[in-house]
Amino acid sequence: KSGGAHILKPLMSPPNREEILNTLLDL
Amino acid sequence: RQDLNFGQVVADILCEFLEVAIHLILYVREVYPSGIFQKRKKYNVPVQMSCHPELNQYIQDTLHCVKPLIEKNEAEKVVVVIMDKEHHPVERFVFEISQPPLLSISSETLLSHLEQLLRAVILKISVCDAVLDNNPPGCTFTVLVYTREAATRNMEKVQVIKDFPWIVADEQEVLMQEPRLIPLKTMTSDIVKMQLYVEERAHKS
Repeated sequence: KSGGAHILKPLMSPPNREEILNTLLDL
Repeated sequence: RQDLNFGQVVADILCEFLEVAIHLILYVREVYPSGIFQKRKKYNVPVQMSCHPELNQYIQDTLHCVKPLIEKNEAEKVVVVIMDKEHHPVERFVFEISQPPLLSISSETLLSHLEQLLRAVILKISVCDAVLDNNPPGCTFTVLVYTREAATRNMEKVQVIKDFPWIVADEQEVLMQEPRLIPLKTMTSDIVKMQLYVEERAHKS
């Protein structure tokens, strides 16, 4: 917490570079 | 003027802008292969937008959850964090947002003036690699939102609807040792003020 702010983030992570590369052919 | 919910107007405009900004940051900072990006025109400038469905959906779901906070002027900052393989931040693109009390509005110039301001911010992002060091390979990203504890309740409903839950960010994703601060753009309009700056880690690799 910084200065009383509540800092939130999505639980799920975005697709990473490898996951993107692996799906390129499918797309 | 009373009928128009200005919080909603600002949230619509900012979320659309943040979507373009996030795509462009991911392109310029080479977080993903350039092949998944397509040249598009937004705010009358060329930008790069991903056409990868999974990544695009992730960004949309993220902003969909942030929107209720912006609508109620409870999102103090939206931060795009680029992290290295060990999930330590190497760069933080900080969008500080505030909505001033409505004093005098002339709607004719409001939106066209706001578009010019957002266009300038987008242009600054598109050339920010000139003032930033290269990132190490294997970086990924996350989005943080700074809000008040009571405001988190405003996000609960949309998280369930979108099936896109949020948690309190880890300290390691929030703090950065000896960041170098690079101001990119400050904009002031009648309905929203925004400051964009980058915090860059001194030793990235």
